[in-house]
Amino acid sequence: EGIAVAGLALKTKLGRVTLTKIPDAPGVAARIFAGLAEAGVVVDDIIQTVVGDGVATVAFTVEHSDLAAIKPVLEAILHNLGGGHATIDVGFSKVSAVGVGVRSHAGVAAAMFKALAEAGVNIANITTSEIKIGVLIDQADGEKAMQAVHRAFGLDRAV
Amino acid sequence: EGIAVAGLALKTKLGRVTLTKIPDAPGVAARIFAGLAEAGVVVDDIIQTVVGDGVATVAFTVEHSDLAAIKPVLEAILHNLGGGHATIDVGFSKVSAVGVGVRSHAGVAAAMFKALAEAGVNIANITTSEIKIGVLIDQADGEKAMQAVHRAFGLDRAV
Ligand SMILES: C[C@@H](O)[C@H](N)C(=O)O
Ligand SMILES: C[C@@H](O)[C@H](N)C(=O)O
Repeated sequence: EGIAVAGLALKTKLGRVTLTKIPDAPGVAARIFAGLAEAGVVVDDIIQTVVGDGVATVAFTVEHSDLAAIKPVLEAILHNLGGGHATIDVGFSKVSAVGVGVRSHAGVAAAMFKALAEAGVNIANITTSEIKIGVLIDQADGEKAMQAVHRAFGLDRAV
Repeated sequence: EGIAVAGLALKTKLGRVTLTKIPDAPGVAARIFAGLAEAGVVVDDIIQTVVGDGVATVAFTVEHSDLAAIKPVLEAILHNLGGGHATIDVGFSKVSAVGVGVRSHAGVAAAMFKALAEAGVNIANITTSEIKIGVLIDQADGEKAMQAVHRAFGLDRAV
């Protein structure tokens, strides 16, 4: 039925910032990322969810090297927004399954998540696009996760 | 500095399901998406955030046509998980900025979000990949959002 996973990628040494209780109003996301851009922070993935009560959760991943200086940058951004809370976590890796039609089928996502679950790997964050499913996991689980997902999709493990 | 937005895409008639208070343990995501796959639901984007208290928020978009039958599917999934809450919202469009190096710079995200803010468009969800920044907005704001972002990135509006 046309679902294909062409390959996997592993990106390591990622940190994650989760901003909670962010006011859900136009201009807020712009101010957060303008503040990060001005501070020279290189942002990897961005995810935002809302639970419908006027606030949003905005999370983004950054490379470990960018985390050292980020705390004051976040404090300034939240002060400027008049609210919100920032949590910084380190030690993640991102496993991405890349292919045509990958995320257009819940079955491919289910197969990837099942492989991770059976390997005992917890999924911290999920972000997808038309051609990719990306999961953030504990950095310590990176190799185990890659092997499990490779097996699940019948891909040859190239190193 | 190598940031390029090559084009924009608009996808309309999207609904969104947000599952809150989902147990943050291995196997949970697999069960959610296996349940959706078995029910034949076509999933567009998937986003998951966690706020560190043992629960996660898992959201996904689906085309309006798939929403009609989804309520009992979600109830069965949550019953099987032993917890969680599902919210279904309709009437969204997704604006995606596509390019090389698009999301690797907080500045490009900031510019896109600022254009939307200045057009008075609220950003409901954000999901990115290496080559794309996708925002979910009110369907009614679709045209206005596309024009604002096209202008911001100096792209020609091809109809
Ligand atoms: C939370 C944030 O994304 C807000 N909704 C905005 O449009 O900027
Ligand atoms: C919440 C869900 O993603 C869970 N952490 C899992 O690994 O399946």
